[in-house]
Amino acid sequence: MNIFRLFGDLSHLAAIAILLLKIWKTRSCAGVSGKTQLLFAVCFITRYIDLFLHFVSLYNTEKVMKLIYISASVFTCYLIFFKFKATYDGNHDSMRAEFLIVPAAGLACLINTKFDAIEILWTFSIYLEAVAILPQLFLISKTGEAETITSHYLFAQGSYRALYILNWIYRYHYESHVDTIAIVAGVVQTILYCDFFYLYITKVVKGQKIVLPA
Amino acid sequence: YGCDAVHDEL
Repeated sequence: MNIFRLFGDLSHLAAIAILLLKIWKTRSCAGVSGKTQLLFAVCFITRYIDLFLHFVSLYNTEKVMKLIYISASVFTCYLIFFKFKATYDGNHDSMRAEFLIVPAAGLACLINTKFDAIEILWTFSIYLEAVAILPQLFLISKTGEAETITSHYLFAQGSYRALYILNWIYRYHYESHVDTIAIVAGVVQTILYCDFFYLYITKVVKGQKIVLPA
Repeated sequence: YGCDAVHDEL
C-alpha cells in the first residue's frame, strides 16, 4: 500500500459518502444520473465477485472495503430508483447505458489477461468503470448545470482514479508491478474528467456554480 | 487455494 493508493481509496469512499449524504439530506436525487450509479454497482459486483464465491473472514480491511463499496452503491441505487424515485430526472438521464455495457463486455472477451470467468468479469468491470461516469457527465451537459455538492462528488470520484495512476507509477518504479489493462482504462477514465476538472478548479473552488453554456 | 488474486487493488 502506498500513499497514492491510500488517498485514492479515501477519495473514492468520500465520493460515495458525499453522494449518499446529498441524496439523503436533500431527500432528492436531482442532478444525479441513476444510470451511472447502476453502472458503478455492476462494476463493484463483477469486480468483487470473489466475496460471494468463497467467503473469506472479514478480518482484513480490503474485504470490508469491498463490502462497503457494494452495499453503498446498491443502497444509492435503491434511494434513486425507489425511495426518492419522484425526484429522479429520468428525462435528462437519457444516455443509453447499453452503449457502454455491450462494448465493455465485448472488449473484455477480446482483451484480457486470462480467458476465464473471474478474470473476464474483472476486466469487464475495469472497462465499464472507465466509462461509467459518462451518463452523469451527459446529464450535466443536458441540464446545463451541476449542484455544488454534486460537483464535489464528481471531483472526489475523478480524483480517486487519478491518484491510482500515481499509485501505478509508484508501483512500476518501486515494485516493477504493472497491470496494463487497469492502467490504460484508468487513464481513459481520468481523461474523461479533464474538462470537468477544469470547470471545477476555475469555478467551484471560487464559490461559483458550474453552469455549462446552454 | 486456486485464486492467485493477481489483481491486488480495489
